[in-house]
Amino acid sequence: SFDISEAKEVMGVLQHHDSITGTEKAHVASDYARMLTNALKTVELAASFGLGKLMRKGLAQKWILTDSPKFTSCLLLNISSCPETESARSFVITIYNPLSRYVNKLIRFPVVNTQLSYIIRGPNGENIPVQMVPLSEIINIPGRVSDASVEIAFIAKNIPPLGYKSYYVESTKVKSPDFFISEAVELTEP
Amino acid sequence: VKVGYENGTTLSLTPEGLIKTLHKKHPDREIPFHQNFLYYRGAVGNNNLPEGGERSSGAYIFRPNGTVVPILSKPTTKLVKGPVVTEIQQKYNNWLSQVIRLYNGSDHVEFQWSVGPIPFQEGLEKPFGKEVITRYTVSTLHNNGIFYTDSNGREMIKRRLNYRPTWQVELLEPVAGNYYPVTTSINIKDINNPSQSLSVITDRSEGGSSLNEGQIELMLHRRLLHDDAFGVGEALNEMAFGAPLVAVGSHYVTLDSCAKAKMLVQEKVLDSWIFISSNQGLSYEKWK
Repeated sequence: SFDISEAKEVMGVLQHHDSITGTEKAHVASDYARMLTNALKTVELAASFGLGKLMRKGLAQKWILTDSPKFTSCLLLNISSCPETESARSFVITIYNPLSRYVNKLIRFPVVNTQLSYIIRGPNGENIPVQMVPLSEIINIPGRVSDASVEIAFIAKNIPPLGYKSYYVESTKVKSPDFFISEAVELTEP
Repeated sequence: VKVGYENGTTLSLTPEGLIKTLHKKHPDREIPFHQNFLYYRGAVGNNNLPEGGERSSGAYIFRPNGTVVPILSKPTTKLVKGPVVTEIQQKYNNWLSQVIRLYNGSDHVEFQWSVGPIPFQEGLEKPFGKEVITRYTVSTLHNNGIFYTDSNGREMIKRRLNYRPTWQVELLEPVAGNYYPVTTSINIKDINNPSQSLSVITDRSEGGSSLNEGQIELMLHRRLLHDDAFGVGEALNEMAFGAPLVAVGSHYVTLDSCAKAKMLVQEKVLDSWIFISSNQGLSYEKWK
């Protein structure tokens, strides 16, 4: 079993109308953010355990995972900051779909090295079209700690209901035919 | 300039870098569509209560002073094209920027906005705060003052401009009085052709309304410099990292039917979870 009671408790606290509407004092807002961040870390552990269990189940008796990989989530992906994808040259992205139907999802993650090419392979070994996108002005936010100036984007297709798909990401010096570098073209000047 | 994908949505832009039309594939039609940013100036009062006539706009009350100011209509616009995603990156000023995203194979458009740190005009005796909104307009859509919001988080509730269902109302504050909570989506439909609709799906609870025909507006961020005397005892002027707060969020905009918009709401609210893990130093073949 895994414990998500801290997250449940924090969600209970955050039902307060001040939290929902933002009418709390500023230092209370900061405290809510602290509590929620801590709770999300425990949920991440629980999700890691749950996904590991799901994977072991999916792999049935054929293959026994002795150690489930540790899954981490990047809470600052909305401002294109993710130390895990920025520092590693190769890693795995797993996408879990909580809906009861198939969905497609655009995945974007920041990387630092713009000289490398990225190859992403889907669950069946197929190469996925990948696009390198320069980051916009949106990244100029006080408090953002990241050296990334580009993002890697791909579409995860047909993620199964209440299930997951894993994608193997590796960076190479050789350009892959499925890797597309896009540049920002100025349409209007300041 | 036309950007987008043949199997999904295409946008055409004006020379100023603003959206002019949206072209949908299913059914095949071109719709005049526009989006812009504005801000309301927050009322500044003396909080001489209980009359309330001089109450300031604050954390508890959205109370514009009657003026709405358009934010620069010619942003610096960059275009990023590719096989996966097309981005229109717009910078309006030092505190407002936006990325408009079109995904290959999808019918909806994503507007990722970044608002803040909102500046205020220094040197005024009573500087006013700013309450920044975004407006989406389909000029050919006539909703007759009717719009829908999911304020209770469960169902779309019908709203009508300057109207309350159980009493005769005369609104003295016609903007704030027509704002409703938007939990996940706000929608307008054409009165003659209900299949023509505009839905905006939010990533958080926001305030929203449809003050003009064919138009939806949503409040994105507020920075106010006066307490509203409702009890919090401080102005809505949050700081982070030594600067006023920046809000980053996204809207999905679709001109599809309400049924399709509902599916999109599910995808936005119950979004897929992304996890990163090590490949444990294994090659793809061994990892697989």
